[in-house]
Amino acid sequence: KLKQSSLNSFFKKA
Amino acid sequence: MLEGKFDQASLLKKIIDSIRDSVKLCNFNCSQNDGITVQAIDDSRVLLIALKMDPGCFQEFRCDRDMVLGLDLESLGKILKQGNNEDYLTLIAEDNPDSLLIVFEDKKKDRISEFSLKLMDIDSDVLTIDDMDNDCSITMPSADFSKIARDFKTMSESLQIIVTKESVKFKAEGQIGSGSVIFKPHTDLDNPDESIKIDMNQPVNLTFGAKYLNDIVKASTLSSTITIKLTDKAPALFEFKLPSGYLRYYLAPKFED
Repeated sequence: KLKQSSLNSFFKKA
Repeated sequence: MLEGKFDQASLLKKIIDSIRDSVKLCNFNCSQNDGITVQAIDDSRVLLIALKMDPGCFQEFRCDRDMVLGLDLESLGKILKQGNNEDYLTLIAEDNPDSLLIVFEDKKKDRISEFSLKLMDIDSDVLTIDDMDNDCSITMPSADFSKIARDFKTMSESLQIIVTKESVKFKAEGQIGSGSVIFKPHTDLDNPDESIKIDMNQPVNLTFGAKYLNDIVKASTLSSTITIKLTDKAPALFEFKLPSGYLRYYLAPKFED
């Protein structure tokens, strides 16, 4: 089963 | 004061049409050196849009003081529909504006249309995107990629992109069956935009949501080529070049649970 990842886990808040 | 005049209203129309299904509200950051830049993230936090309209996108551009224009893209879209594609389109804002003036000028007739769009205070966080070293970079005709994204969405919720040195393969598996399209690198000297270029440091196999890819390919009207940069276990970058600047989409991949 595939799970959609979130950008939050790759990019930090500026 | 901001004054940015596009030679063709169609450029801004196409840009807004390319992003307004993904994000509704966004801040346009205006400055003399960078022109207009936008960073916006969709509500699901899966797709990030980075737009850079350099001053070179405009026939005339001046921005005396940095300013932020908070825009509702649905409202902006309604106003942009009022002008013709070939019209000059000028964006005008005073310092500390509460509205944006949008002026269309017909190039042949003496017709000038003016619209005022109310601005909004939009509180959105900004993400830091470092220049990544990518495992693969593919440049191909945007129409080809657009067709794959649209066609495969009818078969599956996901699209797999598999890159090796010899080829890039797009693959979808759905309830009715599966399908794949393979492209090999080639150079078209007569029509360089029809070429397919694959640069690979490491093979990559990533899966993306078909729904998001369908939103991304709406920008195919802006550029005849697309560059896709992929890195294992990281968001992909889909880039469309503007006359001066770019429209980039960063898309988070899907993983095996």
